[in-house]
Amino acid sequence: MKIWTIANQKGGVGKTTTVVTLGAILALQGHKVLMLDTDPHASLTYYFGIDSEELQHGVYDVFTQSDSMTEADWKKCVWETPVENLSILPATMAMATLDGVLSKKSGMGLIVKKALAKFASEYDYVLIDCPPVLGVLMVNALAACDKVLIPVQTECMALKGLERMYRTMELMNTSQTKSYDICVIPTMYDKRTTASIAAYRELRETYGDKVWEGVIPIDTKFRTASMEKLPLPVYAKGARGTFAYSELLKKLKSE
Amino acid sequence: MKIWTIANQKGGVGKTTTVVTLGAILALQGHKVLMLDTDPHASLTYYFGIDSEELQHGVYDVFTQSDSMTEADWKKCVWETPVENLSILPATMAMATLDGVLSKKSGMGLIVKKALAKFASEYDYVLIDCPPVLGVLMVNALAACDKVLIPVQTECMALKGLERMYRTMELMNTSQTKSYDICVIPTMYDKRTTASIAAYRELRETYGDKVWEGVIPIDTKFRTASMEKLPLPVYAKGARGTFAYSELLKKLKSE
Ligand SMILES: Nc1ncnc2c1ncn2[C@@H]1O[C@H](COP(=O)(O)OP(=O)(O)OP(=O)(O)O)[C@@H](O)[C@H]1O
Ligand SMILES: Nc1ncnc2c1ncn2[C@@H]1O[C@H](COP(=O)(O)OP(=O)(O)OP(=O)(O)O)[C@@H](O)[C@H]1O
Ligand SMILES: [Mg+2]
Ligand SMILES: [Mg+2]
Repeated sequence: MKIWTIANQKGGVGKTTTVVTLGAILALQGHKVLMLDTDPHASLTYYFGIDSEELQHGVYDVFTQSDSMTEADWKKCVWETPVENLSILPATMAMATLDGVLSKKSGMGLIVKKALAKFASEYDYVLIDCPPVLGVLMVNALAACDKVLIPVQTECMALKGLERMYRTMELMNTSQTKSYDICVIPTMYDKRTTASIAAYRELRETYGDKVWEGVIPIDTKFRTASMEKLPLPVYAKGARGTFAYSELLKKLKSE
Repeated sequence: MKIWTIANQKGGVGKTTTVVTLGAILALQGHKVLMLDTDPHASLTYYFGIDSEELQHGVYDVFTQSDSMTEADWKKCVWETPVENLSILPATMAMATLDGVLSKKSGMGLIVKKALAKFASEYDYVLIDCPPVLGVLMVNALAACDKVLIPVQTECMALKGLERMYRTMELMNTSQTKSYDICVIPTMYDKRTTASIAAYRELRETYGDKVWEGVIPIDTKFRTASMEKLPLPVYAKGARGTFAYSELLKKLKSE
């Protein structure tokens, strides 16, 4: 089982899109995939038409029941999606309160890691979507993973954000004695604008081999696919965005 | 003094861009404007080239000193920007810990409101930028304001996000016995894609007169302006984005 966390404290950079698209390609290849939505705003959950407001069970249970959770409890939380082999553990609104509730308890950073080890061994890949903010949810997602994927918009403001994300990881590294395997993914690349080209060049100069050598181009079909509640690789197999994420996946699987 | 909060739990919808652009237009018109960065990720602070990591004083002081803060303490936190009449109270990384620290204290929702009443009366407008997450920082920004501006990307996933934002405001309304003056701002409108047109139509049908009758179009000059660390109205007076935000401001000032 491989666990990949998709995180960036900057909002709207394509975190959820990356989880949905990579998840779908892996599932279409026949791998069993679980997506975890740790964002209280629940974009991933809504993407698949699950109404997070009505949900009784989800990721919140994993945090509040932690050691006492049984296999049956876990099964109540997992939903299937219209894509075969692709399941989701959805987010609920109550998660917004977790920072206040959990931050004092010891060991609160390892809740997700322990739950996945106990219940999720049947999956080949687990992809964790994060909220755009540093808190107990992101801390758990980072502690649980083998690899961190950081989507970064190719524009200069986003580069500052990446610097901060790196510093956050370093702060956490010291407390967790683990060094992260990081892959920075340039997204929403627009080859027509100088701002995009300049930002991409600076990204490669500053972060070198941590940055994937390709780019995810701007593709308006991502928006159309989300309107149809289908991942882009299912909605439009031949789209630019599908091809780019397939290339990214080749690199990630080869490591 | 008018206090406007720009908020949306969805990330990357143009909150910071809206604060920077409206702030600049108001300042160019001769109004004295203060921008407050309550996002620990500090995009607004970085936009003006202030290195949030190096900062000694900022919004964090307002939260931790609250009642004991003096006029001299406040002045230490406020920075000028290259635009005349436009000042900023910057964010610092320490703010990410505030949820854990503050959420149990009573009255923690009114800290910003009290500080602005005490120290900021010399400003004509205060614009508050929010993080993309519901927590003590957003609660404070909503409690302090006269008007809430909610930028919403014209794409269907974003509409679900707006529904949640509304529900959050309703939850808060009951505890604050105040009803919000809300203005929903359609952003990143792309008249070439059906997804954008369909989402815009649905937005108007669902939220009626809460939605501004205009739109902020996609304009790649926003990215170029942020590269130059200048607000778009200063960098490109005649740009589409500048015109659209000027039209929005006409409506907001008329209310
Ligand atoms: N390569 C791309 N080209 C065009 N649009 C894209 C691309 N990737 C993502 N998008 C669009 O950008 C918007 C933001 O993407 P997404 O919601 O995945 O970002 P996020 O980082 O998960 O946001 P949040 O911080 O709110 O969690 C969505 O409307 C999505 O459809
Ligand atoms: N109308 C527009 N047209 C094109 N690009 C835009 C527009 N408005 C904002 N942008 C760009 O979109 C990106 C996200 O905008 P911004 O950072 O203002 O969003 P935000 O909601 O503040 O994000 P966060 O949730 O991280 O705080 C930036 O690169 C910005 O330049
Ligand atoms: Mg997301
Ligand atoms: Mg912002």
